[in-house]
Amino acid sequence: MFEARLPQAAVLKKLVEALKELVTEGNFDVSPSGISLQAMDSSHVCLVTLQLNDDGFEHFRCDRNMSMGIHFGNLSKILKCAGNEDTITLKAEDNADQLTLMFESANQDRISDFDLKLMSIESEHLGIPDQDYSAEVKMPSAEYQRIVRDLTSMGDTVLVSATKEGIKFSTSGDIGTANITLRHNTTPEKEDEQTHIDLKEPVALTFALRYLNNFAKATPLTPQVKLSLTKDLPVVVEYKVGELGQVRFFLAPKIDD
Amino acid sequence: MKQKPISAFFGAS
Repeated sequence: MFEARLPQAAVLKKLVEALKELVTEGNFDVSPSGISLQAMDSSHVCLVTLQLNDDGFEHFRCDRNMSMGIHFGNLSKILKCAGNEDTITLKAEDNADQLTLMFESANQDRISDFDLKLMSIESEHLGIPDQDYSAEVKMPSAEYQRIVRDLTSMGDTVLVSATKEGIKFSTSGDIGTANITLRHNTTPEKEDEQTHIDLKEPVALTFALRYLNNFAKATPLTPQVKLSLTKDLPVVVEYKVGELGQVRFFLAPKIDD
Repeated sequence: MKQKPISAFFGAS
């Protein structure tokens, strides 16, 4: 059987809210080392990966590897019934066709359980190599959210260029052009408010703003986001989920015809 | 501008 317990439902609620518009369904692959997910958006230009490590859970048991096909909209409906501070337990028998979600309030005076029907989802598993990126930028996640939202009011695509001057986001559209540059800045006392630019070589890539905006739905998960860029490769936008793991969004760059 | 599918960058594992 599979059983995983998290002390705060809020984490899972935020994760599912971050994914559900980009990917409607996907397989939660559970194994003794944790829960993972790979899912593409409907146009197949972006990939979401999720890794939740077994030791990040309060309790984790998985006797047999399983692939649980989840409709994220439906999972979201169920998670809306959990309080942010509720303890949440996910449970499934081996080869089950449903996933049980149990919510317990902090003082344990309210216990509810919901069964989510599982789906059979055929999905292609992609091999993502570990690699060195030309530029890795860590910035406040709220700053990333603001930049991509502001630029969306001007254009559809953004040119992201990392140089020793900083990371610049540029767009243009019918009403004009916009450029926003963030510099390496370790002045703020709080590490969460700092911007770190680790540059091996300058790089510039163009992306669809619609997707970058969608990734920002993960902002409530964590105060920092990491962007990894290399010429002609998908950008990686990564949000760490405390000690539990991380969610990564990969987006193919736009290239000249 | 065009956009390749994400699977063009990562092979099947």
